[in-house]
Amino acid sequence: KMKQKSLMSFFGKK
Amino acid sequence: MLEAKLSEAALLKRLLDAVKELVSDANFECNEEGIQLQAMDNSHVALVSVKLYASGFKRYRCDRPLPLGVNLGSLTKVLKCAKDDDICTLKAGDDADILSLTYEAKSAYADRIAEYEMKLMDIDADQLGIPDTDYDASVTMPSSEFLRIVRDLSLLGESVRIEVSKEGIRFVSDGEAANGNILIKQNAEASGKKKGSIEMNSAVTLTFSLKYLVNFSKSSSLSKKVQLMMSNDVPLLVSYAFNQGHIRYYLAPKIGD
Repeated sequence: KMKQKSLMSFFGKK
Repeated sequence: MLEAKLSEAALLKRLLDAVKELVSDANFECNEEGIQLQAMDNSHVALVSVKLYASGFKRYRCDRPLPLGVNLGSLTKVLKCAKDDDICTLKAGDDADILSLTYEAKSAYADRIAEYEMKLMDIDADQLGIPDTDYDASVTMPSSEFLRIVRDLSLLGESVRIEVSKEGIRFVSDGEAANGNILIKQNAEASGKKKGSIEMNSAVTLTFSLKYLVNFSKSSSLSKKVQLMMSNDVPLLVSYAFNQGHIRYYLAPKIGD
């Protein structure tokens, strides 16, 4: 099973 | 205030088509460099980033940074009222309450000028800082080809595995009832004219949700080429460049448990 990652775990808030 | 005159409304129509299913509201950040939009979809899986350069407009004036909070559904409706080849002028005052759009057309019998106004809104959205990334693989291909591949594979399954190797780039979909894979070889050239390129520092394998890629492919009307930038375990960058700017999408990968 694959799990969808969130973009927030790669890109930080400005 | 903002005053921005585009030589053809078609550009905005296509951009809206390429964004509106991903995000419903977004800030158009206007400044002297041009107009920018950055927004994530509700599930925080995909991000779209649009840039229109000031130089891409017939006339462009923006005295100070101005965020225009736009409901994309409303803007789509107002843009439907424009003909593709109408000259389109966007105007907003410093209070950023109203966006006015003027469509000018010269027909055989008279000049037509149509004016529309739409309400703007306050949008409180987080802006993400996207780090500069040296990607391990960069693939440029005809945007129509990419559209075809993701649309075809989306019929079979929810996900696509993208593998970039010395062999080329391979798109693999393992559906419950059927599977398929499409390989584009490194040396794909037609009649001496280079259609695309594959550059790779190291092999990359990533898995993505196809519904987003199908969505991104709506940008095919904006550019004949698409560039895919990939590194293992980082978001995919899908980039379409056109004369007046670019549209870029970032998509978080699916990762095995």
